[in-house]
Formats: sequence, structure tokens, C-alpha cells
Amino acid sequence: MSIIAVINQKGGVGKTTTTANLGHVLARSGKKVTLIDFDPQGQLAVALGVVERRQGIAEVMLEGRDIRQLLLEVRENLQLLTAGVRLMDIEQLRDGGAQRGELLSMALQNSLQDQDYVFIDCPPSSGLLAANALFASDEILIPMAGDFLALQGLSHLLETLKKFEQVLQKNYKKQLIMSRFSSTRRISRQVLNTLCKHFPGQVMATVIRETVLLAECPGFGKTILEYRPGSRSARDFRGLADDFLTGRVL
Amino acid sequence: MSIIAVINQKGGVGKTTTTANLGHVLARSGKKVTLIDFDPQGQLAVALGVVERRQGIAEVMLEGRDIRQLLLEVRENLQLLTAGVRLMDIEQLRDGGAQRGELLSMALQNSLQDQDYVFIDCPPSSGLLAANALFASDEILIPMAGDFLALQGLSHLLETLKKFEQVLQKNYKKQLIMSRFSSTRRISRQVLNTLCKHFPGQVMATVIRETVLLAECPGFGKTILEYRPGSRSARDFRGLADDFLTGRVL
Ligand SMILES: Nc1ncnc2c1ncn2[C@@H]1O[C@H](COP(=O)(O)OP(=O)(O)OP(=O)(O)O)[C@@H](O)[C@H]1O
Ligand SMILES: Nc1ncnc2c1ncn2[C@@H]1O[C@H](COP(=O)(O)OP(=O)(O)OP(=O)(O)O)[C@@H](O)[C@H]1O
Ligand SMILES: [Mg+2]
Ligand SMILES: [Mg+2]
Repeated sequence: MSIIAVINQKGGVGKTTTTANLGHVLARSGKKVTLIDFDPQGQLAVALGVVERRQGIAEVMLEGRDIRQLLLEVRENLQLLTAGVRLMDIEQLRDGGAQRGELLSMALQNSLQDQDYVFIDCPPSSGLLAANALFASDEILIPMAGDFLALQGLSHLLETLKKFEQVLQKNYKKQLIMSRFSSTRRISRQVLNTLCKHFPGQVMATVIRETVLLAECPGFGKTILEYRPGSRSARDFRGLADDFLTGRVL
Repeated sequence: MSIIAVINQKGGVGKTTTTANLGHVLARSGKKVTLIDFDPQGQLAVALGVVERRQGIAEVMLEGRDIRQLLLEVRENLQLLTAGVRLMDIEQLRDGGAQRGELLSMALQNSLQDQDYVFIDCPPSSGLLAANALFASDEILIPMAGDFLALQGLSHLLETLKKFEQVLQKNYKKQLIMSRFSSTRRISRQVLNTLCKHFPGQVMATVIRETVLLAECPGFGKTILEYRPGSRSARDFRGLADDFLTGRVL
């Protein structure tokens, strides 16, 4: 079982979109996948068609609730643990010192062992929620949009990750995903070229193209596989899943 | 002097882009404008060409530094107060109870009185930084992208704002800006129609169209007025400034 944080403090780059769609493709291919909505906005649940507020990971971390009772089977082989009602409280925990960063890791201990992959959809910030996700994870996926501010934000993220690796004595496997690529935009191509140059062997081979379909499908609570199974976008995510499983990079 | 929070916890909707470009147009038209980078990512400074890390609003709030010494005149009539090095610390302040939310308001007291407008570029979160911005502001601008998750996130934001208004006994003037509008995308038109239907008189008349120019110009530290003065995008922001000054809504 491997735990993967989908993280980037830059907003709107495609963290939730990547988690929902990559997760679903892997589940369809027979892997056992759990997705954790670790953003108080709760958009991963919405994107998968779960709209009512319900207890989730926050209540496991803060109240010791049993994870098994809160997991929702949202698709075949795909479970969702929603954000819960109190996830925002974790950002403002005052007591507990360094242990505040270990709550998620403790909550996941000895559970989900039957899963192949657990993905954590992170919020666009670098506080205690991000710290908890990083502490609990073995791998990191970094969605990147094809624009300058996303590239500029990456240096901020890598500084944060470096600090974590030093404190935790950990070396994460880090992979970048080009998640909103417009081949007609020079800036998009420049961002991709820059990533390949500075992070050789760490950029996943399949780019996710910018398409209106991915802006529409969360509105129906459907993944791209359900909304437009024959689309280029569905192919993009199938390609990304292959990259993830085989380690194919640019 | 009016203080305006540019806020939306949904990431990547155009908060920083709106603050930089609307601020510059108003300054060009002769208004005295101060912009505060209230996001630890520090992207408002980058978008205006200020790249080195320097002291800013965090040091005013946490160390009592004098605001006048930290203000940068970045364009004619346009001052910038950068994020500073310790802005992230504010999200995790543990002591001080409710006063933790008043630090910005106290820091701005009796300064910037000579300004016409002070805009606060907020981070994509709803913790203590957002609380400080809301406490200090009289008005709120909410940039909205033309996609379903931005619309869904709006209900989350409005819940947060309602709580604030009750606690602070305040009634904010709230205006929505359609900040990444693609007329060829049905979802974009649907989002705009939904906003106009549910928030009559609160959607600013000019929509900011999606254009590669706005994804490029931060890379040169230029606003749209400098990067492509004759473009449709420059016209969009001039129109938005007129809406802001005259109260023109859809
Ligand atoms: N490749 C794409 N093409 C078009 N739209 C996309 C694409 N990827 C994501 N989107 C849309 O862009 C918006 C932002 O994506 P998403 O919400 O997944 O990003 P995020 O990083 O999770 O955002 P946040 O920082 O707010 O959590 C969403 O409305 C989504 O539907
Ligand atoms: N109308 C537009 N057309 C094209 N690109 C845009 C437009 N508005 C903003 N952008 C680009 O989209 C990205 C997100 O915009 P911006 O950074 O201003 O949003 P934000 O809400 O401040 O993000 P964050 O939540 O990370 O603070 C940036 O790279 C910006 O250049
Ligand atoms: Mg998200
Ligand atoms: Mg911003």
C-alpha cells in the first residue's frame, strides 16, 4: 500500500481533477484505491457525486472515529473518505506541538492495508493540513498548470518540501504532472520545457490537455471516464495511469 | 479611503491577476492606490516585478514595523506592501484569542489615510489570514472563474462571509467579478447566468475574458496595461475599473 499526496499550494492547478480522474482509471484497471478529501472545500467529494456533508477524515483525526465506518464505496474498487465537518479545525490546532503534524499518519495506521493506493487531495495552502499530508505520504504528485505563476509557485513548494525532508529524514519520490496543457499557448510549452530541463526524469510522460470537458464533468459528479469515455481527455488520464504504474517519464 | 479584500478560497480564480491589473488601471486614472500582498506565496509582488524577498505586512503585524518604511512605489500612484517573510506565521498564531483576527486592522490604523483605495490580495484559504483581511475591509471583491467548481466553491465562501458578518456586526458590500470568461464555453456562460440570477445587482458589468496574455504578463513583472496596452484584455480591465468607480453592474 502506497500513500500519495497530490499537492501544490498554488491554487486551481488541477489537484482535485487529477485525484478524482487518476483514481478512477486505476480503480477501473483493477487496483484498489482510496481517495481522501483533505481540503475543507470538500470538492473531491462533489466531483465524485457525493454532495451532502458527512463525517470524514477530520472526525477520524480529531475524535478517533473508526475509518472503516466512514469510507464510502463510490465506484467499483474506489473508496472515498470525505473531508468531514471539522477539517478546518486542524489548520488552527494550538496544542500538541509537533504531534499536530502526525495526526493523519496516526489515523491511517493499520487501516487501508488492503488498498493498493491511497491518494490525498490537498488544499491550496502550506499549513498543518499540508504538513499532515506530507508526514503520512511516501510519494508526491505535483499538478502544474501551463502558466508563469504556477511555475513561480513551484519554487515555493520545493522549498517547503525540502524543509520537510530534512525534518522528517525522508526522501519523497516526487513527480510532476502537466495538468492544464494548451499546446497552442507558447507559455504552456515553455512551462513544460522548463520542467523537463530542471526536473529530468520527474515529469510524467502524459500531459493532461486543457479541455472544457474537465471543467464540466464535476458539475455532474462524474469522472471523465463516465462523462466522455471516448474523449482525448479520457485517453490522457488512461495514459497518466499507465505512467503512474510503470514510471514512464519525459 | 476604502479597504477592499479580493477574496475567494477557491484557488486559481484570478485574485492576484485582478488585484494587480485593476489596481494599476485605477492608479493610471489618478487614484491613489495601495496593494497589499496578503498571500504567503507572494505572487502579487512577482506580478508587479518585485522579486526579492523583503519585509512587508507580516513584519508590521508581528513586529510593529512602521508601514511607511516598507511601502514600495511600484508605479505612479501605486504602492505595494509585500507579504514579508513571516506571513505564514500568522496562520498558525496560537495566542491572543479573537485579537488574532484584528492584527491587520490594527496595523493599518491611522496609516494610508491619503490613499483612495487599499486592495488586499488574499490567499486561497479561509484561516486567520482571511479573517484578518475580512476584519480590516469595508468591501469585498470576489473573482469567479467560469467553471463548475468555482461556482460550487462560492457557496462555501458565502457561508464563511455570513459567519463573519454576524460576529462582526458588519454588512459588507460584496461584488462578484467574472474573471476567466470564455464565451465559447457553455459552462462559462452558465456560470455567468447563474451569478446574475442569484446575485442581481452584484455582478460587475465587465467580464474579464480568458486570454493567454494574462497568463504571460506576470512572467515579465508587467501589468496588462504595460504588456499589451491595446489589447482586449487591457480594455476589459479599464471597463472593470469604470464599473468599480461607478457601481455599474449586470
Ligand atoms: N485540464 C483541464 N482542462 C480544463 N479545466 C480543468 C483542467 N483541469 C482542471 N480544470 C478545471 O479547473 C478548475 C481547477 O481545477 P481543480 O479544482 O482540480 O484544481 P485544484 O488545484 O484542486 O484547485 P484548488 O487549489 O482550489 O484546490 C476546476 O474547475 C477544474 O474543473
Ligand atoms: N482571464 C485570464 N485569462 C488567462 N489566464 C488568467 C486569467 N486570469 C488569471 N489567469 C492566470 O491564471 C492563473 C491563476 O490566476 P491568479 O494567480 O491570479 O489566481 P489566484 O486566485 O490569485 O490564485 P491563488 O488561489 O493561487 O492565489 C495565473 O497564472 C494567471 O496568470
Ligand atoms: Mg482542489
Ligand atoms: Mg493569488
